[in-house]
Amino acid sequence: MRRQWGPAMRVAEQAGCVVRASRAGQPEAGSWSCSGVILSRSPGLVLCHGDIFTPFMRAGSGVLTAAAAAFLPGDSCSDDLRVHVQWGPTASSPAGRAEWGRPGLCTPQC
Amino acid sequence: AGLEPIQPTSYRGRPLKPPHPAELLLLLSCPAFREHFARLFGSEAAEQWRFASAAPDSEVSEDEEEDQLRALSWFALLRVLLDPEEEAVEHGKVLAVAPLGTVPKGAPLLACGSPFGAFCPDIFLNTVSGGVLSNATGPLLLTDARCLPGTQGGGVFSARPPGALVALVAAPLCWKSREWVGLTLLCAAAPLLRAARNALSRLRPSAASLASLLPPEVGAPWGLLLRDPGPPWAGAAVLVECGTVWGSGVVVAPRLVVTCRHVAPRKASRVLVRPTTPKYAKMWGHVIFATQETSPYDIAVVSLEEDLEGVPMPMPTEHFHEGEAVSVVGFGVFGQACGPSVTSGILSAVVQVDDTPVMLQTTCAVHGGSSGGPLFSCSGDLLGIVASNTRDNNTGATYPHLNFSIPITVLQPALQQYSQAGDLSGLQELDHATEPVKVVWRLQRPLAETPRSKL
Repeated sequence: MRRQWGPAMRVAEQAGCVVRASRAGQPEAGSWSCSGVILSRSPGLVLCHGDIFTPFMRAGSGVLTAAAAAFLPGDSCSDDLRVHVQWGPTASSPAGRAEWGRPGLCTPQC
Repeated sequence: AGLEPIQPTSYRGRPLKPPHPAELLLLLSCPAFREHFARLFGSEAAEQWRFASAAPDSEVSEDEEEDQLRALSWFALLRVLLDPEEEAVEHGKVLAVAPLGTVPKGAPLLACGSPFGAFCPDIFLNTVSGGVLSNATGPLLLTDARCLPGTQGGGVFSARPPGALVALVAAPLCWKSREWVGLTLLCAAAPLLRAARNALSRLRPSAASLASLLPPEVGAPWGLLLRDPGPPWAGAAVLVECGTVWGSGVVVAPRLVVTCRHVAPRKASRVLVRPTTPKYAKMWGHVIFATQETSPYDIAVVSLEEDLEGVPMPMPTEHFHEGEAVSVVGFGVFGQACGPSVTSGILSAVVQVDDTPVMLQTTCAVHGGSSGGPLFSCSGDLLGIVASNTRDNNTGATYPHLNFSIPITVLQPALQQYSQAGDLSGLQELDHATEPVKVVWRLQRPLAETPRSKL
């Protein structure tokens, strides 16, 4: 499995993230979350599923079926929407560097 | 419900950073995906289909379910708000995107998502699952890689070219007639990103510059799409229609198709065969042989009125290897609405009677309509004919990933005899299977030997 998927798994694990949507100041109202893909890291661009934003649509979820358009601007959702994205350590981050180094290499303490 | 996020400490032994705030730039939908979705699932039988993340019996309100269905084809583009210092550190490889139509059916795919979303990311973040591209209609793709609720939006990557983003998960679970289908619904990434580029350039000048940062497509340019039809052996699968009944079949000779008795039950019945090769829209044939109801082998043989040219004739295998990678090709679930689906798995059991294989079991997902379809090895050898999946009569549950095929070694001598001499006697032998074979196919325990008296 690892041999077939090696390079794809490395890309997938670096691109994968989790996205959470909630209401500002209303943690008791719960949160909605899904998976996502990091398209670019600098600046950070993420593509995720739209389902988690339906509770925040100003015009209600009906706008999704009513709209023949291919997109809706971000302000279609209410102002109290708070979005957070979390990802694992990357090859470029200090935490990930040691893990993705060559096998057998280490950074011994001086 | 009930899944509360906790503060993670580490991710597979490495420190996990806290979540970063992000801004919703836009919500995106792929109109072509919506069209294909409506065509495939929005027919008169639409009520049979459900895409809820919860099981059919769970308590999900109708409103919630309706919302989920509305949002199914919508994705969101976010901008993560990093401080300049973080942004300087966060550079990584640029993701590449597979152009639409370049990944063939049967190609290996890797789905990467976080089951249950933000619940326990230190454990569930970026869980991977392997499968193949099972079917495709426009940007609507299906994979048999197992995905769970919360993996919506997760990336699906190709093995060749390695790590190209093929699609995003649109619905991890599909249910038809209250049965889990075992396929995950995907939206191709290329048209989504094209829509994102268009939207960003139309929204506001400040966002337009972001469009150039979206990942590029690899391989063939848009004008020269490589329409790979998939593995050549998959072309041997045909759709078989007999009256109101339909199923799958496999071409074993230019004029000979093998299918199941329960698809084409009556000898001399007229049968319509639809090959996947575009050259042949449809072809008539008639049933020359169907096993009797008492036979454990659910087999029918159809003779076509003309030769099927250009359709690959599969090579029958002589040996079976438990654990080997296998694929089922069949028209299950979608029938004529979509080409045949390819599902992958392993040969999980070879049941033998008197050292002769009489039944094959696989872990491939097999659905209603796949009966009669071929079971192939990874090298394209024909291993058997799919006869059924499994149903628990006590609970009514169907298990698509436990299914039964008739080994081709049971049929091959008889098919050869008919092809060469027009002699049906070999096929008729299938009606006289021994009692131990019948016991196997009835899923009964082998008859215990009567203890002999020592007196």
